[in-house]
Amino acid sequence: PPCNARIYTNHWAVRIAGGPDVAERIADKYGYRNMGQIGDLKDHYHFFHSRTIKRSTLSSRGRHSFISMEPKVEWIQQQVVKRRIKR
Amino acid sequence: DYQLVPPLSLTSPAHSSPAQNNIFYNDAKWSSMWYIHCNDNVHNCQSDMNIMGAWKRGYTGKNVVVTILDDGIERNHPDLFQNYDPQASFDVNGNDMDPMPRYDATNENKHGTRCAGEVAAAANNSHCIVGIAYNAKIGGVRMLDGDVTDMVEAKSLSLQPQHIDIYSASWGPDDDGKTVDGPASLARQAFENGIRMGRKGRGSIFVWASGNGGRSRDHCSCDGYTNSIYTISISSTAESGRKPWYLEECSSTLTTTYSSGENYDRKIITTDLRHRCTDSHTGTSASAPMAAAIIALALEANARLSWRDVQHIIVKTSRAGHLSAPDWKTNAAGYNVSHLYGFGLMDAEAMVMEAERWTHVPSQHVCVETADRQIRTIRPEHVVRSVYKATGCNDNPNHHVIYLEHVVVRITITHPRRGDLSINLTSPSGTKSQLLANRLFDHSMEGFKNWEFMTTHCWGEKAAGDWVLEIYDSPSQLRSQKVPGKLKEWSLVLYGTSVHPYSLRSEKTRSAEMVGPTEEELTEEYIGPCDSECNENGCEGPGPHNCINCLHYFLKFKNNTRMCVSECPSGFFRDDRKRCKKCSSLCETCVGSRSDQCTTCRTGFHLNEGFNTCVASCGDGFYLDLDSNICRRCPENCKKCTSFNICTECKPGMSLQGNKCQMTCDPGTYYNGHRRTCEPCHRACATCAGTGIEACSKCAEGYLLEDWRCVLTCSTGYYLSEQTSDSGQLQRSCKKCDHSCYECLGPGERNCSSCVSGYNLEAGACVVSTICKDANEESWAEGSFCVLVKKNNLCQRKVLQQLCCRTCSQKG
Repeated sequence: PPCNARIYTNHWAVRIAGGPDVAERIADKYGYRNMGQIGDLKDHYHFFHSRTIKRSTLSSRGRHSFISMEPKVEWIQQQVVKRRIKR
Repeated sequence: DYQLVPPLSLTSPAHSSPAQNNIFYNDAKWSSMWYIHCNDNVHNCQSDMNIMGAWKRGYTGKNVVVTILDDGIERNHPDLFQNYDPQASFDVNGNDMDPMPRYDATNENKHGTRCAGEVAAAANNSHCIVGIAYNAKIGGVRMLDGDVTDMVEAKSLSLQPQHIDIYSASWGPDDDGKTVDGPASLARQAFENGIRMGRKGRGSIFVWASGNGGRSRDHCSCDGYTNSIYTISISSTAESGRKPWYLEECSSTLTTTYSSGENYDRKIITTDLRHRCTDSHTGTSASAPMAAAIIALALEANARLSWRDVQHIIVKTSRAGHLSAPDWKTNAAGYNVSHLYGFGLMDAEAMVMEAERWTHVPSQHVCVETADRQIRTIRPEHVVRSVYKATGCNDNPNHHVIYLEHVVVRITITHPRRGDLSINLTSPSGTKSQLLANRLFDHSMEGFKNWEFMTTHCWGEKAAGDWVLEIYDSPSQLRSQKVPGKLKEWSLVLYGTSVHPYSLRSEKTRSAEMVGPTEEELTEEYIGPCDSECNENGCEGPGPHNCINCLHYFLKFKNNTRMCVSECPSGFFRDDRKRCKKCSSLCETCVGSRSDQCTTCRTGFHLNEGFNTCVASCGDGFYLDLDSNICRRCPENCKKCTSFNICTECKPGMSLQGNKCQMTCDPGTYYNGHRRTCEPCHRACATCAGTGIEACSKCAEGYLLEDWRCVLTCSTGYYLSEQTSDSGQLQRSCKKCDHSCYECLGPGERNCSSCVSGYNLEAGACVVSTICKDANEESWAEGSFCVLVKKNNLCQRKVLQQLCCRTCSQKG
């Protein structure tokens, strides 16, 4: 891909109100695996979708768009690879 | 030479004594760890980070938890396992608890283990090295050995914020000189949560390596991690105090530790993968964990320090020492600061001593000044200057900032080539910091969208007043002029306090001074009108000296009486408690009682710029600006000058060129003012005034000087001249032929060897070949003219010879 193209992964960051149970239920409903809370960020969860291509220059649609319509889902973002260098 | 001192004596706080001056550990590389025992006065050691001073006071990092955010940590390394903390560790890449690095043939994942050793390698275990905080707990987060995403960063930065005290990161966006990138939304939240809630509300400490892009002319302001107010941005210096090749400059750097430099500088030694030691760890990633370890010593001295207390202590204790930078300056609060090293080299002993007696700084206020949205065109080779009158949000007590900490400038610029931009910010006190320098490789057309530049250089200064933003566009290559750059919007975010950050430590004394009269004094009640300078608390009499409290300021006299005044008189300054206090004896006006806090001077004295002291005559390096009565600094490298642009004497190593001082360069090199270095001349030059073959002033062996160029053979229109100098040496150069010749063999008009078109070569001279070839064959008009010439023997006269060409010149 061109060097400035975004590379989308099969990981999502999701903000869901209502606690881990709600997050688990929503993950299940849309075929994600809930990998748990993102560090210490409250209400933020790490969702993983094994059937999505691991790295792609195109962002994923379909179910990944539908999940955002869930009332408890406040925000969702497909994770993009960031170039980070050891110094 | 070492005197054996049992390290156990260092585990409990103890003051140093002469007997303890030498410390010895049996770790294999201890004697090579110059950056810890630099004061051994061997190897020309110039100044050190006073690590041993902190150890001698009993601080070794006990009960402090540090984690390294990197490619993992070899937790079973013989120098690390003793202090390894599983609770401060995680494998984000593999989503498990074990941060062991992935081993491969290239040992790619050695970075985290190397950083960890610098912090907390065990002492006196006969293995490898001694960590600076060798009793601290050390963890590692494996997060760089896979795809890094915003979420990966956020997970790492917010790992166990109640357990981990210090996060050390030695990574970031590419330092290629063309990248502008920073934390995205989740990582930002992790930073913000960390400083608000981490360490039980005291705030997590994030230490960041400032960047290794020196060779790519990168600027650390383009790295949003190191540029953040939440991270402590660490720079590096070589043992010699010189700037290492990898170092990036920027205004957000807070402090510096040692790292490797040139070949002749000694190196940093640390733990390596596969249970080994290495001296290859270099760059700012060697410096950041050192800083993290020094901070760990300070946190052991006082675990209650907040994240801002730590930054204040660093600012107060870092020092310029022997670090060499062209831009060291003293800001209006008296701190020495530079774009290379921030406030200077860290001093561990000074830090633990400050930490021991530290009182929390007052709460942080954030003042977001209204944005300036006036669109301004940025023209090539021009400056856009925008002045903003800041109030420091004085109308809102919750946001009011008087004393500055970090200053952030949020800017939106469109521009056809981002790398051509450079940006400066000048504070109301006159401290200029460079927010961005030109970046040779940054060809991006994206400009800056709400990018936050940060400067620490105004730390301690007052916030209110005129802030000047200057944007320069210096095109480095041919560029379309059709779409000039535009400054779309900029705003200031001022961070700081509404009271002096160090005033709380003498709060009790001050309160005692501020309380009104005692009960004994209020024996008779006064019911008349009060002076207009009294506040709502009333008064005991009609005069301004009878107020119980003052509306504006109170002036205290020697006999202990006081009076309310609307303004402090000349020779007094107002402090944060509304008191007029006496200036130092030579000041006319001042901002504090010290002799270096004058703002104007008494008659006969001049204000010394940068030092704020009053002097009878300007010293070396300063000239008297008569209009303002200020001894202003001479230009850089000037020892003496008569005005801001006229040097009369230069500093050692410099020479006077016109009115300016330039570095004296060796033969065969010239001074490049842009890069501030001596650079080699073109190979054809022996000496030169600049780059390229055309700037030679003397030619190299085998080359001939032809005007300002050096050539192997003389060009057309030049002849080879050989002259013997006074010293008897043969000097060869190419000299220009007479203007009448096209080519020549020597000087003058009679040495031509060929002529330009329209001239004929006649006995070495070029004469005009007119249309008059032969008087007898000429056209009517010219033929009769030639006859006339011949008849009157006019051809004998030299000036007329060319009028009739061959007829005259050949036959006379």
